[in-house]
Amino acid sequence: MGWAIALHGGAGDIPKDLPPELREPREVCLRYCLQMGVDALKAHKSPLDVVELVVRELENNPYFNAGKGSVLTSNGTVEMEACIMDGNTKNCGAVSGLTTVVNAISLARLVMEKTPHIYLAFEGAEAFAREQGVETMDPSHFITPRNIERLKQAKEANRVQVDYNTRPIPKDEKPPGPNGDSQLG
Amino acid sequence: TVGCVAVDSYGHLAAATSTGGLVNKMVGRIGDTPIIGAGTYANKICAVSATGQGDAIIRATVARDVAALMEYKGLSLKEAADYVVEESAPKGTTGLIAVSATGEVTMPFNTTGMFRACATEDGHTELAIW
Repeated sequence: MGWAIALHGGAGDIPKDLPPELREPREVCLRYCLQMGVDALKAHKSPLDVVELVVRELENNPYFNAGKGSVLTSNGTVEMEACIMDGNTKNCGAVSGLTTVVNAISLARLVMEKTPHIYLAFEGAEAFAREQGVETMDPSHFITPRNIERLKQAKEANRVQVDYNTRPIPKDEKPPGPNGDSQLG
Repeated sequence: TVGCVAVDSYGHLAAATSTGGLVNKMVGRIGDTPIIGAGTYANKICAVSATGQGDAIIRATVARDVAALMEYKGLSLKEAADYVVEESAPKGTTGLIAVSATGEVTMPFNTTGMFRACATEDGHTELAIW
């Protein structure tokens, strides 16, 4: 049936009345990334190159929860993680706990291709990033005013929030069961 | 969370997912994204990238389940992904994108919305939120 591509920018409790100033930049980015991926597939780039290319672009967009624009931990810090997998060989690479790496997905690919391991995390992953010479920035580069505000809201409500929850998930409360009218996600 | 899955005209597949995690998460908390078979998975049959509430996605091994239903039960990509999202993962916690080696695409979710887009060689394109 030929080539195909899909991409996402996160799921959750995205309010139907999301204001245009928050909806439109995301739609513009999704449309741009889709076209970039289609052009790469038409140019016979490998699916691995295509998915890395697209996710890098999404990581660099501050409107999505990855890379620049990552949401904040309870300490107000950023901890980024990523994973890439090749279907033919089942080779895969994963990283967690990154605080300075601009494109976590590219470091995950380097773990897959340059180490005998699948997963590197925290200071080991950061050290590997420096060894590989990938682009890094000061942690403050990844923090946006909007996410500082979201952390403040979540702390006031003593809850954690998924990508787009308007109503954060109570830390002490388990999400409602499958048939519950869930506002989570 | 952001993700991408792709299949080329030879049927080769790949999946990639990246995230900042949960707002106000504990320091050191790992979500579904880097866990192979939970938030990200690819084999010779399909490629899957999931998003939503990571803890629920890990428990349901969402990405691997889609591939396993296709491999062992012979379900189509859409049937397998719909089953996992509607039956396995708790309501309101999970969305995923997936492509198959034969060029099928599916983007089901059981949350209020999911930012998503797709395109296929036969000209179909889609960009949606809800």
